[in-house]
Amino acid sequence: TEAQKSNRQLKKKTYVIHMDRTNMPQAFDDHFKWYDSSLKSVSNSAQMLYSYNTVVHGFSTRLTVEEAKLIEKQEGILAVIPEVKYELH
Amino acid sequence: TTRTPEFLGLGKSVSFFPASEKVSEVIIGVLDTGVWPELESFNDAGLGPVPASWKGECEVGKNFTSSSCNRKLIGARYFSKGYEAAFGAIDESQESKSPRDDDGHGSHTSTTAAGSAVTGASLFGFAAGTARGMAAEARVATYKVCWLGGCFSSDILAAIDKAVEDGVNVLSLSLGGSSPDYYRDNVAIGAFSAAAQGVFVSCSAGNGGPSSGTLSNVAPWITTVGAGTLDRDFPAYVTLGNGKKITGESLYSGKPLPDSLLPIVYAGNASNSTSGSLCLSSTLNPAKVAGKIVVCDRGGNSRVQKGLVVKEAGGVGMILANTEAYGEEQLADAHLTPTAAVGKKSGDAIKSYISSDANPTATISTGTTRLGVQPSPVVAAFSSRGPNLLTPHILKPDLIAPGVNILAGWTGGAGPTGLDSDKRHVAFNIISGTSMSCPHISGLAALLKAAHPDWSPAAIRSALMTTAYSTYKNGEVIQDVSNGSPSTPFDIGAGHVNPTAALDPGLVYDTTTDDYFAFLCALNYSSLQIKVISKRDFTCNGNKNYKLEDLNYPSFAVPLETPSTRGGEDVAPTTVKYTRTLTNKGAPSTYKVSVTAPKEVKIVVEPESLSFAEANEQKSYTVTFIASPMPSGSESFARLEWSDGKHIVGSPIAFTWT
Repeated sequence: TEAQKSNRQLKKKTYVIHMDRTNMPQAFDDHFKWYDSSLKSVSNSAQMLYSYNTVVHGFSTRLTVEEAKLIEKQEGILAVIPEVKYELH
Repeated sequence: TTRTPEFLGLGKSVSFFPASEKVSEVIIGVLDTGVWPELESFNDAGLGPVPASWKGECEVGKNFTSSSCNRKLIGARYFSKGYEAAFGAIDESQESKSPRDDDGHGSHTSTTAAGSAVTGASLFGFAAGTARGMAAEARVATYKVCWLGGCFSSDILAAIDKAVEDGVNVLSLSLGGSSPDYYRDNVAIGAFSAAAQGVFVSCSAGNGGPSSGTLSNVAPWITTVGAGTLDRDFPAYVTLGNGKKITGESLYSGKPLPDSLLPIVYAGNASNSTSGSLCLSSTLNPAKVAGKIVVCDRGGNSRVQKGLVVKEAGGVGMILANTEAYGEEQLADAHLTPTAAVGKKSGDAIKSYISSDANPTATISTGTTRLGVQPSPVVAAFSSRGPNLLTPHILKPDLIAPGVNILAGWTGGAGPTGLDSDKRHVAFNIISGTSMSCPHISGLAALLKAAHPDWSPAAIRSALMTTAYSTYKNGEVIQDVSNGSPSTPFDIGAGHVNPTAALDPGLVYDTTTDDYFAFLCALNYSSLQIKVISKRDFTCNGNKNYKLEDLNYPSFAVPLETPSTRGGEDVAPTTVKYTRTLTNKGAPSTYKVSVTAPKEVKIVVEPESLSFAEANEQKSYTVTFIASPMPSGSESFARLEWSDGKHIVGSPIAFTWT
């Protein structure tokens, strides 16, 4: 139903957002502020779970599907990858 | 571990073994369920100061203080934000929000890689001996990323990120998930930069065997590790009412069954469930199993859980019978009820006896640890198999290492079965999985890193692979226990690790980061996708013919098309050419090539001889495969070796026709 569809869209999932630091707008002098600004532009309530600095550039956060689609279109976003659950072997 | 050092030849005195102080400069980061720091395996006696390069921390949390670390366990962190975002706040009555290992898996893997030597180790007297990790003097840093509800990619990536920043030299990940494309796989993405920064990354291949195409962690910058057995087992004996005696396996250590025979029943005949033979929870009819030994089929739930199900229904013992998929593989578990795990043939014989006798009876007794079991190693049935479905041109797994019935450190927070009802406490446990084989390779990679600090992760991986063995001393190919047949490179990759040979491999395939960029170009990845993986701007040259065949990898996978898939009646042979570059890591020498080829494929190597005048000199060669048409689904295997009379630099070759 429409209500169920709406609920699904509002449900948040974790995403890893890969950022292109070489395309950081000049208005920012700190990549963390840039990450935060990018996040806040699609969701006022979303919090950063992690900021990644060594093997990748970016952060992880909880977003709705719509918010994930929105942030993916922004300048400087390389990829928005949904959380995957791994298992011990 | 109490047997693998001897099994791998580490007990011998070899001149090129790295000195202890060099090994102690190497740091192994283990991403897992955390650590139980009080284990004797983390004793730091004899170790010097923590390496000056180390930037890690001992994070404080529940039951974990900064003094939980020492000069052996030099770092411990935990990553739970992704897990808590998905599952809600951690219930600290159930698990520790700290680096502490409540599960046991992380303590087992970290001590397998680098546990200090502990004399008098055993599990209830089984596998007794001196337990030690593969790199017993190396330092350990643990990164807890797995929780009761699983391991989440945002946490794993955060741990890789921090571990590389902390300064680990080796990363060990005994976990896996589905393998989407590399640019959608955060573990592969994190591992790429880790490798580019000189960190050796080894991952378990997965426990999806014996089905084909079941591998995890197949990125070519990751070393993918399958599992084999040791020459050790833990016999348990079944005596049937017809006088027949059958040998199985068990680590049961409680009150034994009486010598007198007891009634025996097949679970499939003692349940109303359609899958009653599996002894799933609450599926056994107590009226039919009370006071009896119950035969349960393997699969569906954990092996130790089945014993508990039998016990709860009033059964007094269990015979755990392999089905077709597991063949003759026998895994030992610390069961809570008298148990013997038996292979398929024995299981069938027992079921046949039960169905043919009006009042079938049996008893079970547990034996003692047996060493020198042959043949060994054999490939574990559970070990995931190729082909590599994501990139068929890259052969995976890379190699196998001991992963069956491995004794290593355990948590004080859970019993050896991991069952809630198991209140026993042990310092060591014996468990199986590619989780157990992966840290063997991590520890051995640390040894190689200590011996050759300037070697790249790819050079270390190459040394481990090209010196691995795929045959026993009698020349027969390593067996696959799932079917008793000779294994193939899809089961064992380059073969079983041989660390003493790996320390002096002669030549290596030193795959560079640029080689991986060319590989990504050959996959037709866009610049954006390449940047997701590498963080770097890299544009594939439109005028360059990038080929997956040319990734400088120590093994060969050759996917071929059948005439029908090529769109016609053409039955002419297919010709494909692969290029490789070897780097000399030994004295000046001349190597000659030899090839064993199947009748369906002609293999031509050019040149047939390579002379190296100095260390680190590089020489390239091409291999041309001229393959006859074969029906779709056909597989064939070959081997290519370069030898200077002292070293053998071996590569497996796998052909598939689709």
